[in-house]
Amino acid sequence: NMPQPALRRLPQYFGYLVQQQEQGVRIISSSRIAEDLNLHPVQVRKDMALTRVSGKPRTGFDVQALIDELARMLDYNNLKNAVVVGCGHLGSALLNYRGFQGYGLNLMAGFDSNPELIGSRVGDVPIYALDELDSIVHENHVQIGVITVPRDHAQDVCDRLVGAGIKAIWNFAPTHLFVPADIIVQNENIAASLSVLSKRLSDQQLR
Amino acid sequence: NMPQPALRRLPQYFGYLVQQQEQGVRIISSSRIAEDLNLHPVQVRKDMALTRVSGKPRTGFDVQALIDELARMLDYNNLKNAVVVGCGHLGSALLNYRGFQGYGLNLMAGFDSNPELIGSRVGDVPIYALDELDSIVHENHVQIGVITVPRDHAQDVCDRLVGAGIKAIWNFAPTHLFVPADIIVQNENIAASLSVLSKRLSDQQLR
Ligand SMILES: NC(=O)c1ccc[n+]([C@@H]2O[C@H](COP(=O)([O-])OP(=O)(O)OC[C@H]3O[C@@H](n4cnc5c(N)ncnc54)[C@H](O)[C@@H]3O)[C@@H](O)[C@H]2O)c1
Ligand SMILES: NC(=O)c1ccc[n+]([C@@H]2O[C@H](COP(=O)([O-])OP(=O)(O)OC[C@H]3O[C@@H](n4cnc5c(N)ncnc54)[C@H](O)[C@@H]3O)[C@@H](O)[C@H]2O)c1
Repeated sequence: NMPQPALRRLPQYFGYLVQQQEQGVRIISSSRIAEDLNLHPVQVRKDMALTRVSGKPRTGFDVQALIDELARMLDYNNLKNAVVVGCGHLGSALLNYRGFQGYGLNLMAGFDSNPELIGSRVGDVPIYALDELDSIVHENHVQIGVITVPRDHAQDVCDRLVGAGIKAIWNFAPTHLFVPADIIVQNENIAASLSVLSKRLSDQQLR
Repeated sequence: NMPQPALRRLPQYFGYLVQQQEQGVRIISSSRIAEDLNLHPVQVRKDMALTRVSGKPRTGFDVQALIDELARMLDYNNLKNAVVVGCGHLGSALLNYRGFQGYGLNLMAGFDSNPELIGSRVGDVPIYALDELDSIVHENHVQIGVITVPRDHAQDVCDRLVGAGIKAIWNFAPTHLFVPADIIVQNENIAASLSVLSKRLSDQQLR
């Protein structure tokens, strides 16, 4: 298994290489990648070694080959079904975003406790009441549940997702979720990332 | 300066301790924190040592003292003004979120190129045209700019923010931004974090 920091970099290489390809770049060197992504050149060479693609000395890597291998490593070609619970501001922003398909994720249903949202569509995705969760997860082999409900409801929603057979949870609520050992939880703390930014800013201003 | 991984954990301790306090907890042990946040106990003890608060043997840390010290370390009491450029799905979700105030951030103005949005309010925050950026940044001593425009417009918006005097950029567009050396950029790649989740899921299923 690949260490998490390296795993987190791979999607960024993927997004960057797709963009380079759109601009007509066919061959690219690891030092060019390092410069553009503000990474250490040794780090980039190590990461490229994780792919089975080898660069040619003095010219570089075949961009298409890297894109294909990264997509294979990250399982992008195997579209996974996911549901979003909590279709408020953040949930609906995720449902409206077209970019997830390219990363192998199909947000195919939303759930909410607000009667005004149930029966509507957000980003062309149907919104259901929670009592339909079990059947929709089961019928569509849904593996991933996204939690975008207020913090105080997150654990309850998490329990329902696990009960319905979900194996992995992407949690946006700023709270720690208790789950059985075989369930994967990825916490997304947007506010924590912001704190890092403003701390870096305060430190800089003190210098 | 504190290493980034530790810095990223501090807001999570802060959010967790505030929640514990709301539930009436006054004293807490580092092993309890480690268990609840799924962190290694040695890691938590090291992190707590970064605060000037010392725990009492066999009882633990004073929750209020930790909260106050973490807020001081993360500069939460010093409200920083920020602007959001791109008030579409993601930008408006951020503008509607009340939680940023507690982390020392005041999203006080939005900007967008869509005439239908200019002059409106999102989350009670006024939306302006971009030609007002310089004067609003200057008059309100704005330090942070949040970029939530489509990828192809992000570099252009970034240049305008830097030109207006912004010192730090929180970038949600999936593209690398080129900035002068003294400008801080924090990239938020939501899709990359998702990839980590689905890769962990695929790896688990192969076992
Ligand atoms: N909006 C942001 O930018 C942002 C930023 C950081 C963190 N968050 C976190 O993301 C979560 C969602 O934030 P938001 O701004 O979208 O909130 P919101 O209030 O706009 O949306 C929450 C939605 O969840 C639904 N809901 C509440 N309880 C439910 C339940 N038990 N079952 C199903 N649906 C339920 C509500 O009806 C509502 O539609 C919160 O936990 C928040 O702390 C949001
Ligand atoms: N929505 C999500 O969940 C999500 C997830 C991951 C990444 N992103 C990224 O966040 C960004 C915003 O996504 P979104 O879903 O909110 O898109 P969106 O299309 O809903 O919103 C974009 C907004 O930016 C405005 N805009 C475009 N060009 C501009 C310019 N030059 N100056 C000022 N405003 C301009 C548009 O008028 C629109 O209101 C994109 O780069 C996207 O890739 C979004």
